[in-house]
Amino acid sequence: ELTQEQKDRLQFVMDSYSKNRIPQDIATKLVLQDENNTDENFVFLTDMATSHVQVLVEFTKKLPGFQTLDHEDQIALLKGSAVEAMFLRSAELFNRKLLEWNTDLLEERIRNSGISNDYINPMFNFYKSVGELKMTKEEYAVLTAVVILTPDRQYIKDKESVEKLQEPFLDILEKLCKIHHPKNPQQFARLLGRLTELRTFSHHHTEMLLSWRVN
Amino acid sequence: PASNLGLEDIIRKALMGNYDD
Repeated sequence: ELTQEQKDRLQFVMDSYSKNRIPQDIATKLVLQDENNTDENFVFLTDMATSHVQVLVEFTKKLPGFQTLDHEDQIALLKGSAVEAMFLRSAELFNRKLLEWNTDLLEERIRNSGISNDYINPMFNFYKSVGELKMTKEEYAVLTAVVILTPDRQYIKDKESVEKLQEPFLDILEKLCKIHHPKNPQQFARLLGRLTELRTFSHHHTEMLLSWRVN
Repeated sequence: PASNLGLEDIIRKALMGNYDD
C-alpha cells in the first residue's frame, strides 16, 4: 500500500497532470483544416510540439521540490527530458484515446508531414509496445515525473538534489505497478525498460529535425 | 512565431510564465 505521504504526493501530481492538455485552439485546427499538405502539417506539428513543451513546463514547475533546484539545472532537466516526455505523452494519447479527435487523422497528418518513415515507424512501434503494458493514468503521470527528474542529464551541476527528488517517484511507481498489475511482477522493470527505448528517440529526434529542415 | 523559437527559448519563457510568443 502507499503511505499517506505517498498518497498525498500522488494526488497532488495527478491534479497537475490532469491539467496537462494541449490548448483547444490547436486541437480545433486539426479537425477544421481539410487541406492536408506537407507545409501545413509541418506548421501544425511545430505548434503542437511547442504547446507540448509549455504544458510540460507547467507540470514540472509543480513537481515537489523542483523550484528549489538551481535555475540552470531546472532548464537542463527540461531540455534533457522534453522530447522523451513528449513521446511518452503521445504514446498515452494514442493508447488511451485521450484525444477527442480521431487518432487516425493525427496519424495521417504525422505520416504526411515530410518526416521519413524511418523515423515514424519506430515511433508508432513504440506507442504499440507502451500500449501492451496497459498503463494506468497514474503510472503515466509518475513515469513522466521520473523522466523529467533524471539526474544524469547533460549539464546538471547538482545531480544529488535531482536524485533526491526522483527517488520518491520511483518508490511510488514500483508500488503502483504491484497494486495495479498483481499478476505481472515484471511491470515495474518493463516500465523502466521503456525509458531506455525513449532515450533512443531523443537521439533520433535530433537527426529527424535536421533532415526535416533540409527538406 | 513559436515555430521559430528553439526548445531552450520555449522552456525559459514558460518557466517565467511568459507565453506572449
